Amino acid sequence: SPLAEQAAETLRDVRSIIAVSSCKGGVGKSTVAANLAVSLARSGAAVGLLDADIYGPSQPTLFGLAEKKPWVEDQRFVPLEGCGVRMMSAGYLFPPGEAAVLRGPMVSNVLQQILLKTRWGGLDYLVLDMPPGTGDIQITVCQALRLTGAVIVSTPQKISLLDVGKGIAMFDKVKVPILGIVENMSEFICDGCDKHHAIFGPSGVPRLAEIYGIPVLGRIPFSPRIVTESDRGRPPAFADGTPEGAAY
Amino acid sequence: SPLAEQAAETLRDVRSIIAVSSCKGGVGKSTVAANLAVSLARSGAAVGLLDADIYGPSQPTLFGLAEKKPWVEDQRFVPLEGCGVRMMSAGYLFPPGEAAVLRGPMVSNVLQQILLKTRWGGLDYLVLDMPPGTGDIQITVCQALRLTGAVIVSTPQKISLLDVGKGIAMFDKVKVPILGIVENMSEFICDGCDKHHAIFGPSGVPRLAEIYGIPVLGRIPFSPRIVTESDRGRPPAFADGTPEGAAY
Ligand SMILES: Nc1ncnc2c1ncn2[C@@H]1O[C@H](COP(=O)(O)OP(=O)(O)O)[C@@H](O)[C@H]1O
Ligand SMILES: Nc1ncnc2c1ncn2[C@@H]1O[C@H](COP(=O)(O)OP(=O)(O)O)[C@@H](O)[C@H]1O
Ligand SMILES: [Zn+2]
Repeated sequence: SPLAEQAAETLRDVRSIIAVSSCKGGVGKSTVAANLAVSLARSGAAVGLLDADIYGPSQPTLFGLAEKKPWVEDQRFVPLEGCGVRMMSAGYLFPPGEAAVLRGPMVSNVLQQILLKTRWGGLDYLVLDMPPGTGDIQITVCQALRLTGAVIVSTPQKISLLDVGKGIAMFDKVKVPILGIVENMSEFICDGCDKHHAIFGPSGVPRLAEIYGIPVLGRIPFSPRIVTESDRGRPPAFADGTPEGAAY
Repeated sequence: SPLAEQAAETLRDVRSIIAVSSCKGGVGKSTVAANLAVSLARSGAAVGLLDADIYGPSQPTLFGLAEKKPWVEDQRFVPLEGCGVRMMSAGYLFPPGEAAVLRGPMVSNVLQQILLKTRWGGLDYLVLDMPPGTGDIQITVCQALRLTGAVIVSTPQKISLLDVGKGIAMFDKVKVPILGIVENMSEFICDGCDKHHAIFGPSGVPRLAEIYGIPVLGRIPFSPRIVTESDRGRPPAFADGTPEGAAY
């Protein structure tokens, strides 16, 4: 397709593209994508992060770059830089605080703009923060890009694992390999009495990983520090030893 | 528009339609919608619940009705019944476990089917569980239905409140009144030492409610019981005294 050819041309200096996805919203996908990108950059790689969650872009806030705007040179966006990661978000195409109230064809159009018109330069990894669901944006991304693989994010809870299965089925249909699953918000440790609470219940992730034959890349505890650091625009990059960083 | 006329005709015996919405996924919108419907039914009202989250329908699981299927009579769906609530979900239009990989026009088509072809009978309230984001489904719902009002669900966290503002702006554009905001996962109380943890940080909801001039309908703690009851298909209806139930 013409879009796939244009995308291949624009991204010819990008070695691999990793989609971070979860069909269910609110499981921590954007936080994992931001921290994965920062961990990869810390290991010396050239890393880009594309926030394709057009209806709910959170990367500008996660990197503390919500007040900035990318330069435009020769009609192309120059990504912003934070923690050694080059970042571009659909959030920069709309006035701050305004919702992107768009139907399918328009939202695919916005996605094409940020995919084709961002000047990434040479990258080892381009990390894609995908939106929840399996609509226009996911379909356009899978059709336009040669994805190296997908990382699936889930909480331990049964209801969230139903959506994980749907996501895996979607990537299988378009022959994108699943690199693994990250379990997020695994447990909460009370700092009052050190009790461990499985707040989302006993984990169904190991069983699911076994059924689909995919590795568990890491388990991240529910940590209020992640909440406050995210609000302040400092991706914690799981400074306390990161399961994803190590996985790569 | 012809769709709006057809919808008005189909839903002529429905007194009021309440959309439960949050632009950000994973804040507990579906759980609040299910429990709001159950609370209203307990107070004696005739209540329907329409799961319009086509990409991630969770009402069948929340009511323990995932294995069932609605009857079809005279080419119309007969809603299932749980806890005194008549429930219909887009989830029943797809094989279990299969993702709805659909572009905008198709997903609007699916929505029209469940809106126009479900036989609700006379209702005091029809509660709509909306999908996250501001795409095709939200636009179609706002154009096709005469909504009585919208209830917005949010966690206390700053990042989530950004999306709340967007949702309020969207409803204002289409002149749908905001009935109020429900703060969910306000705090977690450790059962080991009774310490209260504001896991999503200090709440920004009261300030936001003041800025927009909307009431806070209730605050629901983060309770692991809600997680386990939801997985078992028994909406807790916040048995422990519900802020939303009381609000209506
Ligand atoms: N491990 C974690 N511990 C505590 N809070 C987390 C963790 N991961 C994510 N969060 C919080 O959970 C919420 C949802 O995360 P986000 O990355 O926005 O999810 P998604 O992209 O799946 O919608 C955010 O408020 C974020 O700060
Ligand atoms: N007050 C609460 N306490 C604990 N867990 C909750 C609470 N409200 C919702 N949850 C859990 O949070 C997750 C997201 O809830 P859900 O209703 O599916 O959100 P949304 O519809 O916004 O995506 C589910 O796993 C649900 O069981
Ligand atoms: Zn404790």
